[in-house]
Amino acid sequence: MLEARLEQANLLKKVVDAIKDLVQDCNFDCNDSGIALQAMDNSHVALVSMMLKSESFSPFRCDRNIALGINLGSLTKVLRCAQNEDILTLKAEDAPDVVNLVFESAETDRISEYDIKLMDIDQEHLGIPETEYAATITMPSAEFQRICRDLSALSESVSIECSKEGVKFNCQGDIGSGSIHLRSHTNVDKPELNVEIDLTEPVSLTFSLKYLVNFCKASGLSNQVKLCLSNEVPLLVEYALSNNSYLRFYLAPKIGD
Amino acid sequence: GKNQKSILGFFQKK
Repeated sequence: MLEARLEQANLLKKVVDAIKDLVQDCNFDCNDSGIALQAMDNSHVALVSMMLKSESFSPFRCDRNIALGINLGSLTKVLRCAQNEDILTLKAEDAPDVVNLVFESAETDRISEYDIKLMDIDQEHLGIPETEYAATITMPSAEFQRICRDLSALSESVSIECSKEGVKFNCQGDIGSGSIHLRSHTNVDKPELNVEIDLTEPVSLTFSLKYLVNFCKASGLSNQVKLCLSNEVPLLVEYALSNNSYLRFYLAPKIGD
Repeated sequence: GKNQKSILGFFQKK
């Protein structure tokens, strides 16, 4: 059986909120290392990969591998019934028909309990190759969100160019063009504002802004976001969570002519 | 112009 207790329902609420517009039905794969999810969007352009390590729960118990096939719309409805600060416990039997969610308020004696019917989801898993990326950019997640939002007003695509000069986000649209240039930046008082650019080779890639704007819904999960790029491979956008847990998005590039 | 690639062109099904 599975029993996983989260100190704050908020974490799961934010994760599900960040991915529910990209993927609808997906398996939460539970085993003794934690709860993982991997799913492509319908058009097979983006891939979501979530890992909530067992250390992110206290306690965490999962005796055998269980795949919980859940509709994220349904999960969202139930998670809305939890307060952000509620303690959340997920429970499931070994061959479950439902997943059970219990929300406990630490302040009051209120305990609420919901069951969500599970679905049989035949989901392919993709092997994600280990990649030594040519460029890794760590920056404030709010800054990345702003860049994607601003440029999406002008164009469908953004080119991300990383060189010794820094990183440049460029777009061209019908009304004109826009570009934002960032350099490495260290703020001792506010390290969450740091921009770190780790470059082994110059990179230039083009991506759909629609997907990037979607990924940025995860901005509330982490002050910083990591962008990993290599020429002609999918972009990795990573939001690191506590205890080595993470929410990652991969986006296939647009490649020309 | 540039064409949107599929993620399946990069990551193989297990």
